[in-house]
Amino acid sequence: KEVLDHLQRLKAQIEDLEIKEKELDQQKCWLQQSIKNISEDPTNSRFAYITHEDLCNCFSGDTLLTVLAPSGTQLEVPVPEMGQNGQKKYQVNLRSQSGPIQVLLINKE
Amino acid sequence: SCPSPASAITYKFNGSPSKNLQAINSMIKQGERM
Amino acid sequence: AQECQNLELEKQRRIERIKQKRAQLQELILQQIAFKNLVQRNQQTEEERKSPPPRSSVIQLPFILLNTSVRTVIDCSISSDKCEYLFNFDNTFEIHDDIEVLKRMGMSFGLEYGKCTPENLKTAKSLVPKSLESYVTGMADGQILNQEQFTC
Repeated sequence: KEVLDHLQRLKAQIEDLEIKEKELDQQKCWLQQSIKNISEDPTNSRFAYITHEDLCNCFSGDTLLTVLAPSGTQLEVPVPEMGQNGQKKYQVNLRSQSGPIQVLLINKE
Repeated sequence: SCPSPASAITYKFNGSPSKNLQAINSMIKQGERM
Repeated sequence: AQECQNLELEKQRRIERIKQKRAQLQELILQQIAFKNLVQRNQQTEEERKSPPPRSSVIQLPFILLNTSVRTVIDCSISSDKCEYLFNFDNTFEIHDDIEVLKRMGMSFGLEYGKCTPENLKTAKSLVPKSLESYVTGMADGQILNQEQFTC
């Protein structure tokens, strides 16, 4: 009888979890659409920018490169390898199929 | 134009999740530690 | 008893999935708050200054940021149509998306760290639908779910 009771409880718990999961799926879907709508709204797009000062304050002392690229642009980073001069090589490759890529060098100095 | 290396992490603008960038940063840091 | 065991496993799997989805939802909430907060800030600033900032001094979203030490030597090759770039660094670098930058700017009010003043919490709640306000309160109370814990 104990096992049967436990079984019933588990089934009820799983049902509750299923409902919760569906609710989360709906909320996630809704929020993704909301973010898409907000970011594509022309009024919001006009004010969706940061300043050079904003960036320099967050990454103080670093050299910064911002990349603005069309959707679908591929950024690729190979595993760092040792170069011929004994120094490690770090690479970033950017490829766009639908328009030019804009890269800005932002260095406070 | 360079061919894509076999061992590379890729991120697509407006297509890939942020965790791909986090994976890239971890890979760079790991390589540095090693 | 065997069915009980199977159901226990099923229950645990669902709990883990729910935790992961809750973490994803929290991240989306932070994104919405950060974006809307940024737009509001810029609108207010432009109203106060009565003019927009010079276009050459701003970076439009969306963007990706690469940061490296000032001592790093960066070699850059660009194709003639600007559709391909190759960067070679002689030192380590990091890559961040625009949402990460907005969080670092404080545009999500520190919610991702569970640190948010009551005043900012009120503002943050106003930037999400009512049905999601409880998640914002939860984050402010430190109930942060780190997605990294659940990725393979």
